[in-house]
Amino acid sequence: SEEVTIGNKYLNISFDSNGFLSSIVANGISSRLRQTFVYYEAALGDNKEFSNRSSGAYIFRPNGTEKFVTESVQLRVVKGNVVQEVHQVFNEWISQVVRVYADENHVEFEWLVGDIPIEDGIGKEVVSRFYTAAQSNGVFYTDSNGREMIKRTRNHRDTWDLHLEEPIAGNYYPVTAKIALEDENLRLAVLTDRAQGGSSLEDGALELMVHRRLLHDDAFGVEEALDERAFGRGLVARGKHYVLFGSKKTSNPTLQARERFLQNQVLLPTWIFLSDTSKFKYEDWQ
Amino acid sequence: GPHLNVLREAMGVMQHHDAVTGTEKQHVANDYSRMLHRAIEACGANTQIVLNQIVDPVQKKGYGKKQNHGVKRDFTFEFDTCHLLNISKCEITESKDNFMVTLYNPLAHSGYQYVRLPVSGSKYVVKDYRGIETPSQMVPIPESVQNLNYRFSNASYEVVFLANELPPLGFKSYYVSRIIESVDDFSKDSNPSVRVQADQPHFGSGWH
Repeated sequence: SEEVTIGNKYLNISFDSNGFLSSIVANGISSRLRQTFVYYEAALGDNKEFSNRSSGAYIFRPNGTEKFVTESVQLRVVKGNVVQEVHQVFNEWISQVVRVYADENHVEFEWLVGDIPIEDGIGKEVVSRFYTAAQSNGVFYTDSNGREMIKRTRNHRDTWDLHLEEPIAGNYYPVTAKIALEDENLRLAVLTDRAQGGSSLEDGALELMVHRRLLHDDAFGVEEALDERAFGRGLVARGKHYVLFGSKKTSNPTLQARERFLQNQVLLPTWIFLSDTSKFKYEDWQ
Repeated sequence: GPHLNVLREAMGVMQHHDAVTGTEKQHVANDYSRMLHRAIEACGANTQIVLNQIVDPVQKKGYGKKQNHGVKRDFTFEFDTCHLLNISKCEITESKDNFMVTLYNPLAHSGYQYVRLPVSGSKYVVKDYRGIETPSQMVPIPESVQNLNYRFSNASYEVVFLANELPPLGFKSYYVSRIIESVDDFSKDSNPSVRVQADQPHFGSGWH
């Protein structure tokens, strides 16, 4: 029922009394930073016309219904010298660890989603959504296969007048490494550990799709519903988002430079090998 | 060469647009997983040979005895990778009281990495090659991970430490050893009640 704060010498993040991430203090400046999980219910159609297709492997097509997964989150807090963590449980099939390592100036979100329930007969597409106070004015940026960032403007295409029949899916873009938004003062960037779909559906907010389970084929060729199972149950997905947030004016090095360095670490991580040393005392091994 | 070719060929298949986007049929996705797993396992042999050569360059050149004051350096380490670290499970770190962690840095500049390893004990010491203890922390594995279906693991904690000053295109090893403070601690940790899930009829009662 109390506010919880974890952090290090670079940043502190706080969770409100309902267990949601609520604010961040970076470079001495306190800002709003909220994160939650939402899911879209999948469209169901007969696939006879283009306008009546089901959401499936090839297309993301929500039926217009957006559902927040919970109003209160259970928390467990772990604090130590190497890392500080908040373990969040959103519901029976969504949980997350939010952590700050002692020498890192980013926040790591390790999400765990699944198996997505389908007893109600509705396919679901789960997203992690971040809210900030940045006045991004409809603009956000996604990477191009890890290379330069491409400017995206909500409900806009550069070369024709756009009227989107599907305002959610029509504003989704591929994210293979990073999605970001900013205004004059603030910048938020989220680095992914795998290719995901992402968007900014309102100013200051970013979202990334982390898992989906669908019950109908979209008639684009695969002829199967995207309903992966293991031993009869839906798959569980676990992954990480690396969040960099701060003031554009006071960050040194710049936030974008820090994002690039972190991207190197995330996408080209060290390789871990393990060996049994039961036969060796430390001195022998040394 | 043949081992690397297995991975080259698998990566060639994975260039197909269905493999990249995940729009393949499920049985094809399963086959892709099988191919990649087989290829990575095959290349484990290459990794082991190369790392042992780096560990002991004297032996590599064939004059270890003479150059090393008569100490015969004929050890080879088996370097294993854990494919289940993504669900906080690893057979070596959970079952061994002493193990070595080797980190290879593929970047062309020095780096660092926070290492997280699932373990079954509750207290560990991490030392680097100079005998200096590296600060570490025991962090509980979230219950939502521990309770995952089909994750059969004795690990309820992860030992976390910062591997620092990893040389560019080089490696650094750490020696991790479990601290057993009392007989009770040992018996409690080494014989944890194995979680057998009620909904596991596929594997029979002996599947732990």
